[in-house]
Amino acid sequence: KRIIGVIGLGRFGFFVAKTLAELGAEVIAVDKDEQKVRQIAELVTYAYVADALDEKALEEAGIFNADAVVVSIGQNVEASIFVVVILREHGVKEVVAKAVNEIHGKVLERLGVKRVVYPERETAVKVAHSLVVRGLVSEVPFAPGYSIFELKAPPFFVGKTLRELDLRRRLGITVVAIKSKEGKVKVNPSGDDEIREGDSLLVLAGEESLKRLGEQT
Amino acid sequence: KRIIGVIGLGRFGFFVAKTLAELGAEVIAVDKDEQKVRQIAELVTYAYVADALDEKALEEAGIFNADAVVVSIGQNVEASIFVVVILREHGVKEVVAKAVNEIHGKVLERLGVKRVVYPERETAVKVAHSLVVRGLVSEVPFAPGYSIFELKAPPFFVGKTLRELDLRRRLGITVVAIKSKEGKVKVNPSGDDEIREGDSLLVLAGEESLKRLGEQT
Ligand SMILES: Nc1ncnc2c1ncn2[C@@H]1O[C@H](COP(=O)(O)OP(=O)(O)OP(=O)(O)O)[C@@H](O)[C@H]1O
Ligand SMILES: Nc1ncnc2c1ncn2[C@@H]1O[C@H](COP(=O)(O)OP(=O)(O)OP(=O)(O)O)[C@@H](O)[C@H]1O
Repeated sequence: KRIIGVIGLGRFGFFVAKTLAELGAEVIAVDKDEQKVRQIAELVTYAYVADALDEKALEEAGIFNADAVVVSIGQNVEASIFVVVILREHGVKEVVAKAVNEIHGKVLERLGVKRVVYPERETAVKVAHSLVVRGLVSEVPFAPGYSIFELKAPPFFVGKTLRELDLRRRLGITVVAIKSKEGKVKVNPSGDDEIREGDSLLVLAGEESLKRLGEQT
Repeated sequence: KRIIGVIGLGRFGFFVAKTLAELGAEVIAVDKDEQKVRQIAELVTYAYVADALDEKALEEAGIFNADAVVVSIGQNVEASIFVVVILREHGVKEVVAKAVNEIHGKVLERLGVKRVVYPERETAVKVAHSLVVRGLVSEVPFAPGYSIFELKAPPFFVGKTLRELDLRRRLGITVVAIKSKEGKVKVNPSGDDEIREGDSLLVLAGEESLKRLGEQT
């Protein structure tokens, strides 16, 4: 069972700790703010009120024995950097840290942080993509010519079966799953499945296919 | 060309505006903080210093003619809510808004916000997943219980066929595509396809499956 430390329980750190616990990891959560610690205490394995710059406190919390530690201290860049160095000095192999800006991120990388996270920026990029292509909800590149896209079914798909639409041959699109507007999901749909009003499609396609689809919308 | 308004240029709003401009959209950026406006002025079509509660200023900025508006005002929840209502009153069809917590998000949904964003939480969930499942490269949530994940084939998959691994029945995982380490992609693989060293798998799975996979890795 993986032991993961989370230092700093702002919005980002809180949800990292909570999700890790839901996924079955053993979570040690640390924050200097007692209220933040109390808020998460029920959800994690151990929760400590401590200043992360206090090495003795981190030791007692068992942070140095974690398989990975997430440092999610935001406004105090100096504290974030010092904590990362303390963790590396004590042999913590995998450190993930949130950065407040690019230079902070570069410092963290040079200090051996395995993954520097820019939470607001990463979500902002996805939101921007979904706003520019009508009906595009999300996208993940997989390989050149192959990305996964979630998109709202265009009006001219509605009422037709997948066989009638013949998407793979005509547009190079493979429909992986269909989600109805009530949220019901059909995985690996067959040729007889019909697209309904409000459906969302999870498709594997290249940018070229998406462009051709965009031209038809 | 899509016209998108961005109100509030904190870290999230700044990167939404910047990315939208890079994707070719026409961007109108508004913030009451002059320094934030100056920081983005070069990157967007129009940048205005204005209090978003000032309807006249929003009108002059052209915000009410936008195809979509992103409201990314953080700490001042009241302002965020009032701005959303002002936009809806003036007929802005598509409003995306960042929420600071769940109740704020519920209010925004009830006010007709098309997509409520929790930037720190959305990134936190991805980071947590990548810590629990070794080799998880990326993920796209599709519906409760169904996300698309790209992951490096775990060592214990290598040399086995999909039929032998029996992933759908044993782990609730549907393999959508396999990418070899040379980048060659096989879509909708069959039961006879074998997993090779260095393969990446594109799979449809739920959190539960990811948890079980994490336990085995
Ligand atoms: N030296 C420290 N030791 C322990 N916890 C700390 C220390 N410094 C800051 N923290 C905690 O880190 C948490 C996150 O920091 P802060 O709120 O400044 O970041 P943020 O970027 O606003 O967070 P988020 O965007 O994730 O909500 C806070 O709960 C704070 O109490
Ligand atoms: N009434 C308003 N009119 C215009 N801009 C506003 C108004 N209220 C707040 N803002 C701006 O919204 C921006 C984001 O707000 P704030 O910094 O409180 O949120 P945040 O959640 O910390 O942001 P982020 O996490 O995206 O960095 C700030 O630049 C602020 O100047």
